[in-house]
Amino acid sequence: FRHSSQYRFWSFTPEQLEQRRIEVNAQAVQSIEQDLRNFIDARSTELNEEEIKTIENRAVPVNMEEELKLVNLYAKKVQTIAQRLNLPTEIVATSITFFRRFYLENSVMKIEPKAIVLTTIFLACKSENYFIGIDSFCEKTRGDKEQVLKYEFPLLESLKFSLLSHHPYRPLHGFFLDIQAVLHGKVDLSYMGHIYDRCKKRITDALLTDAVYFYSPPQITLAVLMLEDEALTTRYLELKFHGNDTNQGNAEDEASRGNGNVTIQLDKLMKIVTNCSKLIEKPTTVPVEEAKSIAARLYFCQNPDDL
Amino acid sequence: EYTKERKVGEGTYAVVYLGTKQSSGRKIAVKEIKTSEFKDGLDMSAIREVKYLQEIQHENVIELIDIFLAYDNLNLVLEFLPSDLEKVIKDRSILFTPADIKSWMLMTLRGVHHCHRNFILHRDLKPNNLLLSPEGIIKVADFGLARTFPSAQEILTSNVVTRWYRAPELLFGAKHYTSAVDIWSAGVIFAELMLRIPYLPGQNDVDQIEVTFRALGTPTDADWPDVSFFSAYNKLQIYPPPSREELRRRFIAASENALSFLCGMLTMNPQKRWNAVECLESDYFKEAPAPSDPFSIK
Amino acid sequence: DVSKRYNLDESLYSDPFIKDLQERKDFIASGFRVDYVYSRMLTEAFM
Repeated sequence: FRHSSQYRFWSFTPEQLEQRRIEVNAQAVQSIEQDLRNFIDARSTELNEEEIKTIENRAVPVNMEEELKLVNLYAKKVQTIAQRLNLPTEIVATSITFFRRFYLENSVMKIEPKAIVLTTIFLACKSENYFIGIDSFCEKTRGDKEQVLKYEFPLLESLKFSLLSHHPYRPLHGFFLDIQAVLHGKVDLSYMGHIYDRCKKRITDALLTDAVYFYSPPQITLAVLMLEDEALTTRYLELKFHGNDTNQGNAEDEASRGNGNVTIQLDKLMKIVTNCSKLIEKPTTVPVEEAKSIAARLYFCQNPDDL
Repeated sequence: EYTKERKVGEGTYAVVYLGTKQSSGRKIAVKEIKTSEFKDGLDMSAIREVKYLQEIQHENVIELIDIFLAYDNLNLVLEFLPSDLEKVIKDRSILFTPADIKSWMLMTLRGVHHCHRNFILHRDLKPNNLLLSPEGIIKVADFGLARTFPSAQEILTSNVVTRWYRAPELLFGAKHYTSAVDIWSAGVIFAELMLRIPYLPGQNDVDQIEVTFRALGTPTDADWPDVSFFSAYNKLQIYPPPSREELRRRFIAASENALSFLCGMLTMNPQKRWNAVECLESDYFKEAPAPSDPFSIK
Repeated sequence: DVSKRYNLDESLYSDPFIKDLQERKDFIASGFRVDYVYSRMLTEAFM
């Protein structure tokens, strides 16, 4: 995983991530304010006092937090559109991933989210070998062909050309198997199947949070499992990484745990998983009214003459 | 930072130039992806090259040094690799030994193993995709057909791998194949290195099936369970598999272990075919002669 | 750290979806192998 582009280019500490968003936003604010000044200067004779006041009061660049709210709102839209297209879970996940990463490199004030939504899904399909021709894609999504293709390169470049995503779904399948090995005979399989599906849905929701930048896919999976069934997950991890089982040292158990020279400390892992589960529990939904007012300011910054 | 000095190749979706990385003076190859040709935006082969080369860093896989957009073209900056195994096989003035062949197979399989342990199928292994660095190191190249191992229920196209190197399951139109298809290609390449002529040169897809089974025998349900399930199976000419003695005569320079190595890679049943680890750990690589030092190979 | 942190033991897994594919002729004939699927999922879980 440390060799993957996902780790090399797209993993951050919370401080780094915030810093990056602040920089992207500051750059855009500076440029927008300059544009607005130029706009007013260019029309100093036409615009009266009140009009200038209106522009200054309503064409106000959005700040970093507001940007993030808009990105989260549209990330949800990406998920909805991708799911409506009946795309496989992994491709919905890749679409969301592409969309959210794009706005770690670009400001919504420079490329508005609704312009890029379809391109992220289109590129995710291509990248995941689920090719849909542009004509059929635009027919299904009622998108504009030129617009979808126009943003493909900027999207690819903003992604730093890293297209291979590791999502927490396969780790879920992996832990589903390993839990059966480590807790062999002590776990109800139909129950496991039941939480498996719920975990898949929780994982998709987790991809809408910043957990994807702070934690590895398996850690997110364990956090989701912890939220679904804390007792089972804790029991599994204790047996797996701490070996504090009643019949400790049993060779068969040792083997099934694959404890070779395990280098994972249980307490450290539990802390990571618990912190991650707290983060993915935090909703990223945005009140529609708030989103609308942010979007309005965004619009007026780009179209002051409409004001 | 990068110059394009000389055009050295042109494919369906890219033009390749030789150049230099200015800051280090390192020779490079720039693969300029044509973007106007593909009405659906960026070409799938380009997307695959970018996607997989970004993830793979291995001595026996071509290095992707950088990527940049210029004048609406996508440019992949790759390490400069002046030759390839196809050129070596065809150039009669080049004499190479069993130790050289062993060295090339070892490096090829290390590169293939690294792809497979990253769950990436190459799907187009052939001599001219096995490039040679100035130091004689083999590098697996051209990931335009690569893909990750499929999800269990995913359906794959069987229209992959250049025909002469195409595994029997692909010839039958299989949709759920595995990394075994790359191992088959490596086996055919090994045979070609020993014979210095293509081993299974089918004229077309139908002939490829004929040529393959005439040389290696027609598979049956006994040795390949459910092979008769494939619709293409019923129209087959039945050939007996070659005896060990016939193989010895065909590959006169091959030791017993080399023959076993070849047969392991060219096992008809993909479930039984050797995987990259079994190939690398085979006795062929443990017996004399040791693989040549790549640098010493002329 | 190259220890795999898991032991692949098919007999311990109840995975009806994968087990079903293993019985299908088109999968068997294509070379489909359950251990390859399990190995991938477990590797991704412990990477």
